[in-house]
Amino acid sequence: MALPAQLRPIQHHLRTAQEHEARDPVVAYYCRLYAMQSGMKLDSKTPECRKFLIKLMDQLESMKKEMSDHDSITQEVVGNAHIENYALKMFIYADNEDRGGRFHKNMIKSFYTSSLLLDVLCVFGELSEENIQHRKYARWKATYIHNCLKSGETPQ
Amino acid sequence: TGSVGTSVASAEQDELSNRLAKLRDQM
Repeated sequence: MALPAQLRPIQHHLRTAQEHEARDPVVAYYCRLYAMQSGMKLDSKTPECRKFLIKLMDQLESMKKEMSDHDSITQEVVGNAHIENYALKMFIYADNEDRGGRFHKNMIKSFYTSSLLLDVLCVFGELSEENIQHRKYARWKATYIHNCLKSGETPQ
Repeated sequence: TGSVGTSVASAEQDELSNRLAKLRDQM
């Protein structure tokens, strides 16, 4: 179903969920849960948004049923650790590439995806100051390196 | 039709909020 314009701020989280459907269904589940919660705050009034969110909720409920044996789904604290570890793993990979002067699409995407997953951590409560800084840095780095490569400059 | 539309909308919104709360409760 096409994403209504009012829900555009969650489109990258939903794309990350799709990308992880097979690779890591727990990540996919929490990306969709974050998108659901954020989507309801963005716009649950207009008919097309409501329709979209109802479909997303259907998907979440069936995912939850399929994964009812996963601790990461049934226990919030385990889910929190799962997402945080995954986000930081992506951040560390991208940061190592950056420090090694190896600039490429993969590391940009890793920086950006780690920032999206740090957004998703908000599902579990307030972000720590450290994760807020990580998210800001990762998003800035992804944008900066992307723009450098696009204009043919070498990122510093 | 205006008021009917509005009440359908808010009923669906409430239902979504309840479903979300239920989804999270079982976590």
